[in-house]
Amino acid sequence: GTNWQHAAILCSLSRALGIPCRIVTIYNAA
Amino acid sequence: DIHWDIKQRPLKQLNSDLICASHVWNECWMRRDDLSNGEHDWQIIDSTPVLMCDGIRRTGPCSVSFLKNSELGFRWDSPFVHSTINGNKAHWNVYPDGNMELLDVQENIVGSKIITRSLTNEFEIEDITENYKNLMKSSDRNGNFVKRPNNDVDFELKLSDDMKFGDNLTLQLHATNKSNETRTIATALSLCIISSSHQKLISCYDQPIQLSNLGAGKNENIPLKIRPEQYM
Repeated sequence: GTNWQHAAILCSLSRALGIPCRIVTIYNAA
Repeated sequence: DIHWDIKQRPLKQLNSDLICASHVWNECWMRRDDLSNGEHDWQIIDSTPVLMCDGIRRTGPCSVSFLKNSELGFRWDSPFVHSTINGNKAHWNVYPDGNMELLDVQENIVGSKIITRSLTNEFEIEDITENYKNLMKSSDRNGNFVKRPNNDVDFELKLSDDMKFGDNLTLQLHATNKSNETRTIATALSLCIISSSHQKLISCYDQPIQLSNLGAGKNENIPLKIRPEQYM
């Protein structure tokens, strides 16, 4: 969703600046 | 924190805490001169800050290794990030005079699994929960919780697959007493009808509280019956 897209955009910008970046997903139990 | 009244109905005005099924944030590999290790480390940055941290809507950069060691005195937003991956879900009984009693604490609800994409194979996931949590220490930490209740009776609510709207409804509450003493069980059934198209509460039916005793080590099926005229 939007949350993941935000993270993907930030990673793209970060990597463009030479800063290694990864997307992390936190799962919560119901 | 989830609050219930003495009839075991949720107190909506007090239940503002929210746990999402999942959340996505970023880690950036950076060096922080202000931290004692002074070396490169993954720093949490949240590009979708959901709550205010220190008065503004942003989260991080927060060191993952410092977080794992519960060193929360360092910037930025360590206590907030810590709560989003280690929080417990506490259920409170609220009495009419305002006093509250801790009913139950559910652990490992928040941050039960933390993953990212594998560095070696982009089609594989890498479980990094241990980067965030000191799993061996979690029981020690939670042992400090004030007035922990004894959860020695297990409950499982069984629903029949073939129930239809308009039928007599029979639910089975299976209770197992794990203790060495007889336990008194209070069952309170609330049935609410919600419109799925408008997410609107249409009506609620509250059954009177039933009390029953369950002997040490025994288990029992407690039937909960509702007639159509009670909920239609």
